[in-house]
Amino acid sequence: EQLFVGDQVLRVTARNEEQIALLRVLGEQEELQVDFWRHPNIPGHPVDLRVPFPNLQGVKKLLDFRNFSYSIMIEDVQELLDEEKESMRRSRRV
Amino acid sequence: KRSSRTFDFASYHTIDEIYDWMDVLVEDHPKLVSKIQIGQSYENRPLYVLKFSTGGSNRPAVWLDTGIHSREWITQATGVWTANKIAQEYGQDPSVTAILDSMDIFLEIVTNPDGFAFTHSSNRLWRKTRSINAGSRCIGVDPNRNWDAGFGGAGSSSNPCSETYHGPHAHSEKEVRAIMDFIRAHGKVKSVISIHSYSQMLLFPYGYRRAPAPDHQEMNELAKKAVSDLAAVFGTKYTYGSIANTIYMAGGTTIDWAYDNGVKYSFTLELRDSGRYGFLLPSSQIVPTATETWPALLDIMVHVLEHPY
Repeated sequence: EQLFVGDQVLRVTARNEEQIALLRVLGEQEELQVDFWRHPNIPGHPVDLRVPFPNLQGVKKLLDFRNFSYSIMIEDVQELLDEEKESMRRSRRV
Repeated sequence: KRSSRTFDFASYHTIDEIYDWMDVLVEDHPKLVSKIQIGQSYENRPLYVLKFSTGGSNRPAVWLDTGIHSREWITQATGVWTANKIAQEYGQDPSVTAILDSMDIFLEIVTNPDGFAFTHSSNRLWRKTRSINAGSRCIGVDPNRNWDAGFGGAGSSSNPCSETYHGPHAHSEKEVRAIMDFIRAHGKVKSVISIHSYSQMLLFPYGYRRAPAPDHQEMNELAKKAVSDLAAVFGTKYTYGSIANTIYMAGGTTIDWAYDNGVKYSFTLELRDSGRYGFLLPSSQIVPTATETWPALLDIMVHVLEHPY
């Protein structure tokens, strides 16, 4: 089973087409393993990307360097998955 | 005797639990609901469709599918709730009764069963099918980029490692081909509604080009009414419009194929986004999500009934 301990989902807002293009380039860098949950499309629309824990610092630095505005939507993906699994287990027991 | 009434709609379920429940629904409504198999997945799982029909032959039909992207669990859960709602409301709700007295409804709840099973066993965040890509270490094709409508165009990727990989050729995925074959063979499908999550949108063709579809105005008006009725339930605000102009250019999508193949009322829904959980929407939100989606679905189906073509 693949675990996602420490992975975060960032909600990024691109201000213009240039930032949209930068986010697309970010997604193409295979070594960063960024997983877009909501793809970059129109400036002003939220873009959600899951970033594996080992690449978190690098991606955040890049976003800061390029003046992106972003927030952390999910602090730790695995924590949510554990809660989800527990909730399914409880429901099955009932 | 098992009963569909004891099923917990406010919980997420595995594919086995959903498939078992489908049998129970059929047992509880034998004159209305039947289960048909339209094919097998890449890993040989059955592709089941619930058929809601009050009889007649060669009736016009509405096609609904949920969960072609396996990690969007709220979508399959909404499919289960919706199936139950259709069965319960026939003979009670005048709109549902009128629809089913003239048309059939087909609902494929687990549209990507291999991917869905994989999300339960190995990788909760799996989106694609599970087919092997020759010459690549990466698995799977995005089944919503695999249709023969602008196949391989903008918004899809030729890289098998990408989440939007379009596949080696159009309809390469058995899960996609089965739906295509079914809709073509049926011949009287008048509406295709393909349900996804999450960005709170009601979209219609085109995705593969920016030019408006010939029926743009009618679909826009219908979408406006549907999202308004959806918002009236809990205040959830949806945007609407063509895929290309509302979200992004995307080649090879389900509803573009349907529209280009004569299914005029082709829509795709992106269910609610809480802004906090993404694909990991807690199960407590299943019933509210499905409940608010219902009037939008009903609006589209009633419109199809009232505007035969």
